[in-house]
Amino acid sequence: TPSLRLGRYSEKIYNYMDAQYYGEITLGTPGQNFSVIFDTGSSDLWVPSTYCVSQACALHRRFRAFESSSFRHDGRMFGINYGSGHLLGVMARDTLKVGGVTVLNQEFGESVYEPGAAFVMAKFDGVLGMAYPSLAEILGNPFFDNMMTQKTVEEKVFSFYLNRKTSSGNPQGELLLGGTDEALYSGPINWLPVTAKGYWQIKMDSVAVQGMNSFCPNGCQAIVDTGTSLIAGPTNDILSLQQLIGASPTNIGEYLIDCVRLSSLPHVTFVLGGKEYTLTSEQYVRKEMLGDRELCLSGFQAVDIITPAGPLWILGDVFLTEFYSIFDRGQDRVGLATA
Amino acid sequence: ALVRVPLKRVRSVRSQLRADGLLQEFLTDHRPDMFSRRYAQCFPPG
Repeated sequence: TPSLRLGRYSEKIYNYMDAQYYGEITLGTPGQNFSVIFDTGSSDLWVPSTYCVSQACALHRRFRAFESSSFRHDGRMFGINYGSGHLLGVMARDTLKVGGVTVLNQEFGESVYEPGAAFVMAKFDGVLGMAYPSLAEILGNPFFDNMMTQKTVEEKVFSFYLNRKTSSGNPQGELLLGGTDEALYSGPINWLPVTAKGYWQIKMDSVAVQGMNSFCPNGCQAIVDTGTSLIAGPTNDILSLQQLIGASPTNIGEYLIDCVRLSSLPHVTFVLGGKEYTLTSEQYVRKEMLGDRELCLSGFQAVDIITPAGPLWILGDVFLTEFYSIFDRGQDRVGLATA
Repeated sequence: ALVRVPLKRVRSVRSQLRADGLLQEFLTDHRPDMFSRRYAQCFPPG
């Protein structure tokens, strides 16, 4: 169980087994391309190193420091523990390009050791964290902090549009650095102040199932996280929630729902800043094909993260595919609007 | 002034493992925390 140690999280809470959205970045001069998860739940940037001989590295693009004229050796070691994998490496600095924008002297980790199978099947090479600097394992400014310092963005804002419907003409997802795109959301933006500057943490008023105020009745803390796919909450609450939506546990800790019953399942509503964010069963259930059989998996997951402000809920992709999310470092607030 | 970074949606590792019939084995046998416990003494202090 992740725990708080000396005011810092001793272990990152996420496993990337469920991560679905990634984009491309370029490191070094000339640029070397990598695909990364843009993760608002962490603050470090790392990619595999060419010196890494782990199986996971062999299957991914690896950074070749000796081919980059802008590479700066650092020499310090770093290690990151994720829920389903850990890695060790050395720190470095180099030129980073994201979406055509250049960030100079970006601190990042070159992973030289990725044991286990956690990253072997991952479609992405590394992770680019977009949370606050206090969450960073690697000393130095996170990517967006450097963008702000080097004034490569006019507004200290970035936003995510994540599309669940891959068949439509819309993009599968988009990260916008420096602002928002009104074409990607409708209605007003509901702004929520950040309550603790580590994760993008906000106050959640309550969680209701079919209109009944079932969980978090007196308010609780939630983080908005693009690096995890489900909606997570304290074990006791999530187990009750799974019962209320008729989800049955499997022997590997997942929760299945009878696909035939989807239309009769209750709505789940998250109240944030006095505004209701309702998910229908079609929205909180993930469908997967297993051979010729369709599986319906609950989009809720039990994760216990205890903080001084109480246990955290995590609003991941299941939530963020329905709601456009805006992260404002200038005014330390999170904005939500209907995607 | 707005920088646009397209994001691609892919099947998750969990989904791939499930489709290949390997998810249960992965969760049972390849838990990195098991590795950490077994080889904890090999890591530097802290």
